[in-house]
Amino acid sequence: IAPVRFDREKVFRVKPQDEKQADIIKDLAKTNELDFWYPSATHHVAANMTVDFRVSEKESQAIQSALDQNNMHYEILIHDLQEEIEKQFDVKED
Amino acid sequence: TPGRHSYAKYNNWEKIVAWTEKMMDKHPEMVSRIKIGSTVENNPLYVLKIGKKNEKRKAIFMDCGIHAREWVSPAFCQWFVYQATKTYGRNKIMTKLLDRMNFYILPVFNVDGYIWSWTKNRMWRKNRSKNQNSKCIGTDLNRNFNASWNSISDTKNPCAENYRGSAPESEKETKAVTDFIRSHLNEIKVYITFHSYSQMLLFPYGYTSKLPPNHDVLAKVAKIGTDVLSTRYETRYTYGPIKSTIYPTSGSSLDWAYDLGIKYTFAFELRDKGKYGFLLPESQIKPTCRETMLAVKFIAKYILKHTS
Repeated sequence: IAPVRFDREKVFRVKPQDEKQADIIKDLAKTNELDFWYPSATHHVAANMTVDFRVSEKESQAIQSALDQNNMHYEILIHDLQEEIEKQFDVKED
Repeated sequence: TPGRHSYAKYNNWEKIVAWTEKMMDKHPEMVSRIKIGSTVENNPLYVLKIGKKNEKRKAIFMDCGIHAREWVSPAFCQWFVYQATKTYGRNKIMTKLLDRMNFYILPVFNVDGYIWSWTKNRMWRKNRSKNQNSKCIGTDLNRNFNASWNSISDTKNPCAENYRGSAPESEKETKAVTDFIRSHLNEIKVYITFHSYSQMLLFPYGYTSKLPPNHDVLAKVAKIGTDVLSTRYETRYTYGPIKSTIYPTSGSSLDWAYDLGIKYTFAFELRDKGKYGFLLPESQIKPTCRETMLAVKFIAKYILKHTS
């Protein structure tokens, strides 16, 4: 099995303002493959909680549109996960 | 040969195994390695005992790397062993601690998952066991402990990242650790587990809103611990019971250890707060370890003074 690559995968940070917005994230998780970084799973998502999740390049556009349509505050913490994976090795061998 | 081990870099499993051997060779009076079991893929589970050999004293059990992708956690366990052996006889506090107590360090709990995160999938979290009637692989070892195991239904799905397993302690890794802790229960006064990320110091409970009987003491230790941690680089940690501070969990190692009778149990969620998440750059390993060390030493010192 070849190692998984994460080219242009994104990590979103969303802060749902109320239960309705929290439910929107839960619904998005039903139809998209979201990897929850914080909290660890969809069912923990609640109003006023900071929610970080990873999403594929393919699905990120749909996620962004859904967040925009519902006037939800979000930021993109990581724009290209693969790049960040490579950048984590920023210390040279002694 | 596995290549050069470095405390400033992330080390793969082969390097970590070679490092455990090196530590034993270098410090035979102080470091011994105990094989507590093996994984599904037949990798060894090693605990390093730091302290005087053949002496039963108060002990602190620490584990790192229960979640595969949280790489800074095993880095801390290695750093702790290094600092303990290096500063014994030089640093007053470390000398006092090691003269009076032992540390049991499990540098990588989820060995198979850790290897998988290095070789196949950097984002892997669970272990690598096969699940019956499912194509999905792996159990979340931090949901597999016998601590209100059945209470959160969303952990039932084998494809979920937080799948709890088929039964409490169904996983070889969990069973090896629980057996070891149970057999050393007379000695172990503190249990500390290291995760990443979100900068928190947590204590029981995760499965209930009920506060443990010594909540006030745990909160006091956590408060001072996080204050001490922040003195080095002003890194701010929050602290509190798992359920109200992070989110509700069932089957966690922390709650299990507490209910077993270890009255000082803590979980560190190390750096950072989301800028890098699980991909903390190597350049931040040392500062993260240095500041965490301050908190761990404080906890150890407190327990040495306040437990019989």
